[in-house]
Amino acid sequence: KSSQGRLESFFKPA
Amino acid sequence: MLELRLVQGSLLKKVLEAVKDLVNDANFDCSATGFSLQAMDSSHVALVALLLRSEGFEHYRCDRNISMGMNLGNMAKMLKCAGNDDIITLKADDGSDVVTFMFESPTQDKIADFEMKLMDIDSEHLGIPEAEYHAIVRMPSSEFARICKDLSSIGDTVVISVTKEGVKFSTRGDIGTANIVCRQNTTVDKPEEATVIEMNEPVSLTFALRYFNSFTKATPLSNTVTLSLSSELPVVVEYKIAEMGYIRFYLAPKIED
Repeated sequence: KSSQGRLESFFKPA
Repeated sequence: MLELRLVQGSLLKKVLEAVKDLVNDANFDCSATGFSLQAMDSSHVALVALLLRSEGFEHYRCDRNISMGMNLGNMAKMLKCAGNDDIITLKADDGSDVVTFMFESPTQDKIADFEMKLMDIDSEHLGIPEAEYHAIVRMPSSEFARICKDLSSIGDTVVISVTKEGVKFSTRGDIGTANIVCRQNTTVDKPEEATVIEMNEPVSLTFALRYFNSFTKATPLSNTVTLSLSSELPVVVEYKIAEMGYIRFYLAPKIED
C-alpha cells in the first residue's frame, strides 16, 4: 500500500 | 514599466498549453534575469517552474521586479488568438491591474491588442535545492509522451526503475500489467533521437501517471525530455526551451506506508 507524497515533504518554503 | 517582445510568439502559446491544465492561477515574476513562474497544482503534488531568460526576447524592459497574478486558463484563451507566426509583446504599466498582449503578424499588416485583468494571488514559493540525482535519463519527448499515454490505458501509477539495463516503465491494472524498457541508444542519426542514461545508483520510484500525462503537454516545446530521479526526491521532468530557458515539472513520488 502506498500514499501520495506532497511537495512540502521534500522542499521547504522559499 | 514592463515591455517584453518575443519574436517567436508561438513559444508562449505552447507554454500556456503546457501548464494551464495543471495550475489554475499563478504569479508570473519578471526581473532582469527573465520571465519566470513557479506554481503548484491544487493538491501540492506537482510543481511547474518556468524560465524564459531576458536574452531570449528581442526587446526586454523590466524597470523593477514585478509579480503579475494571472488566471492561466484566461491567459491561454487570449494567446490562442495570436497566430503561430505572430510576434507577441507583453506590456504592463507600474501599479496597473491589467496586462496587455499585443500580437503582430509577421508582415505587420495586422496588429491586435488584448488586455487581461490581473489578480492577487498568494504565492507559495518552495525552495528547490540543487541535488545530485541517482539517475538522469534523456530521451525523445515524443517517445516519453507515447509511453505515458500507453501505460495510462492499463494502470494509474507507473514505476520508473533505472538500472544498468536501461530505464523501465511499469504499470499494473485490472486488465493486466505492462513493462516498457528503453535501453541507452546513442547510435542514431540525430542527437535528439538518442536515449542517454546516466546512472550513479540504481533507483526505482512510483508516480501517479495522470500527472505525467499532464506534463507531456509540453512536448511541442522540445524534441527531448530529461527525467532526473533520486530515491526520496520528487522527479524532475525537464523540457528545454531552445535559446530561452526551460519548463520543469516536479512530481512527488508515492510513498510506501
